[in-house]
Amino acid sequence: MFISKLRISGFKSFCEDTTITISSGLNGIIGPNGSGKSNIVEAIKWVMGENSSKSLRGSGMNDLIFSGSASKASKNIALVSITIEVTKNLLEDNYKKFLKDNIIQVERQAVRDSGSTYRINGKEVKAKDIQFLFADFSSGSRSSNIIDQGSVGNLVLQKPIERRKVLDEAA
Amino acid sequence: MFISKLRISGFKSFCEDTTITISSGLNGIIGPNGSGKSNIVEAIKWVMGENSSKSLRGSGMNDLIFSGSASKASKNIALVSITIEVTKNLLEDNYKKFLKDNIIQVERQAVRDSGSTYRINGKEVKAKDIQFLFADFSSGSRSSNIIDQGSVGNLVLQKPIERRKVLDEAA
Amino acid sequence: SRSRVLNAFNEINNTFSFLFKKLFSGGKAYLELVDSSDPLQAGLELMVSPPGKKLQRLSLLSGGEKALASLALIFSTFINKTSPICILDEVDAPLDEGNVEKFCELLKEVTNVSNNRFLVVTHNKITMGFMNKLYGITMLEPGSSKVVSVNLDEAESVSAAE
Amino acid sequence: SRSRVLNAFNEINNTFSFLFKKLFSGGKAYLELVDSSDPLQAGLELMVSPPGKKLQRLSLLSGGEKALASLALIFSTFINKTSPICILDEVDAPLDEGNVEKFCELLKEVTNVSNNRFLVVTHNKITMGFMNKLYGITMLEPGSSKVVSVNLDEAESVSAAE
Ligand SMILES: Nc1ncnc2c1ncn2[C@@H]1O[C@H](COP(=O)(O)OP(=O)(O)OP(=O)(O)O)[C@@H](O)[C@H]1O
Ligand SMILES: Nc1ncnc2c1ncn2[C@@H]1O[C@H](COP(=O)(O)OP(=O)(O)OP(=O)(O)O)[C@@H](O)[C@H]1O
Ligand SMILES: [Mg+2]
Ligand SMILES: [Mg+2]
Repeated sequence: MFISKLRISGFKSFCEDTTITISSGLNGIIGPNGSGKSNIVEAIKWVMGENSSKSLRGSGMNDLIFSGSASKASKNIALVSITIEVTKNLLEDNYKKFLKDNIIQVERQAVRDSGSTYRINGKEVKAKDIQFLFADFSSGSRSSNIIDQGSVGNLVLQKPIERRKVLDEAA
Repeated sequence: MFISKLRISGFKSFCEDTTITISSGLNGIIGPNGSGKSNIVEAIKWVMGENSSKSLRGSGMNDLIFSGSASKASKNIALVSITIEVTKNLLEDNYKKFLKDNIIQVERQAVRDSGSTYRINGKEVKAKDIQFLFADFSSGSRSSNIIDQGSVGNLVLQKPIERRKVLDEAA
Repeated sequence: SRSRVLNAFNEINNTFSFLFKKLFSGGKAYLELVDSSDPLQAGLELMVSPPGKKLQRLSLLSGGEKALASLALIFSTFINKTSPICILDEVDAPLDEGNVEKFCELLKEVTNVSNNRFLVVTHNKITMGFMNKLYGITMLEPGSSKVVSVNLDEAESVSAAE
Repeated sequence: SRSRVLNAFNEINNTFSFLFKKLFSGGKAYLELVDSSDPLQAGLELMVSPPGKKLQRLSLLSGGEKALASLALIFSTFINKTSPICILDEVDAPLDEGNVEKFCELLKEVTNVSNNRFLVVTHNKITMGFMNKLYGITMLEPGSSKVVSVNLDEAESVSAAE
């Protein structure tokens, strides 16, 4: 199963409702410093369940909602949604009910000064359901499949006891 | 006063006795990954008194001595020397005696499994003398004049109480 | 599941040694379980010697060598599993031109072999040239991000606008 | 002494705000003493808003924006004192092409104004082009570093050898 589409609206610098198609192979994200490339990476982490301030560079949910610019007013809602194409037999039974035409759409929405809510194909679910869904896919926001900016050398710098996490996730 | 020449012999990957002239303005150091560029930076830090393992990427003095390669035997001595051109009136009295033709040459030598020794214009001195000499020059290996690889963003990431060091050094 | 961890260890170790040799055009590297005889408790250590150099403390490696060795290990975990997406944010930043080239060729092979989709954030023109699709992120209106799909030949002008 | 620190603070603050505007072609930034009314005990805080963007938590800045803001502060400490040498090891790595250009122009001005000598380690062709002298470090014999003085026109072939 793989992500085929990403939609970002009101999340960090993405004031505008933005959709990115993710094709097979290598999808390059380019642009000047501060344009929003790493914000896209964080949007994907966030919709898959990430909450850590360190991993999202913010210090609370409100930091993730578009806070306005010189020419635009702030927003009150941040929305990120990913469309995942799934082969039916790879999905656990309790998630098969969500499957529509081999597609699972996962959505997370944050409202300013309120919490965030998750939806799978439009139906509201708990954070735990999202965790299990992605644990299933052996990825998820904490999986070793996302290498953050500046952290490529980390595996070499870590202590052996921290590095073994790579082994545990693969086993 | 400014550094006009740098000599490295047996320090880290500099097996060969190497001399680099430092001109006024911008001196660029280029070359492939692992060729020895940052080792040059550390040689300068080390001769000015640096001892921290973190700052020199080693874990003891022996790590700083050329340990051999596929084609060369290891060395037992690491030597770094810098030539500093000084305007006489800028130097403290107790250092004026070292001055020869407006030049002060500072040298540090490490012998494997032994300590390191310092020399100013050939005369052996203590580590404290080197510290005072460079404190005088308001630089020295810990001064904010050396930005290590990977650490350019640090000033922004530090806590306010750590960042104020910049202020104390300038005052 | 001690055996599961040992199997994962052996598989990743073999892939890691192989990918390291590819990225460094030689040299030698392998993994070791350390600090405990119990594979469930042991730490994972890297033993690395770039071509022509001796096996030394990892901390002495250069910035680019650390990144490249890390990438060999990262790719050996990508290869052995499929995931919804793999994301690399500016991992080519510390690499010289020759090593960016090697990284890209390996990345292309990993995509073919493992069927994984990659999102690759980069400022590097060589890396851009290896992409199948390119998305340019701009802030024509200050503070507000917009995405523009870019043709690979247009990439030159996008990075000129950087 | 309290007044010395306050004087240093004001001088660096003015230089920092000015250099920030230069590097970012706009925007606004200044320093603040925080957590204590005593300048000898206070922390040093950065208040930064790139052009068109609001003043926000520093952590939200992009990798390149953090580097550029840091460089504005670093240069404001270089400008106000003379030292035997100033060393920058790959500080241009996180910057896009436009920002590398701005960084280099500022670096050139700082050298003229402050008479400081710089050692600049870089992989970036734009930065190489701004240097007065170039030294190429090679390892023709694996594991053993050698220095070669390079002409600025030869720089193309040196980085091709990277
Ligand atoms: N909640 C928010 N509202 C508005 N803008 C935000 C918000 N959070 C972050 N930003 C802005 O997003 C920008 C950072 O974007 P991002 O880190 O994605 O840049 P980037 O393209 O990765 O740049 P670089 O190449 O330097 O890494 C910052 O300028 C920051 O001010
Ligand atoms: N004591 C030593 N004896 C021999 N080689 C050493 C010693 N200490 C470090 N080295 C080697 O020096 C190399 C690192 O050099 P350095 O960090 O200067 O590279 P660099 O040119 O800065 O590369 P990059 O562009 O990747 O930052 C490593 O390959 C390391 O093995
Ligand atoms: Mg980024
Ligand atoms: Mg280096």
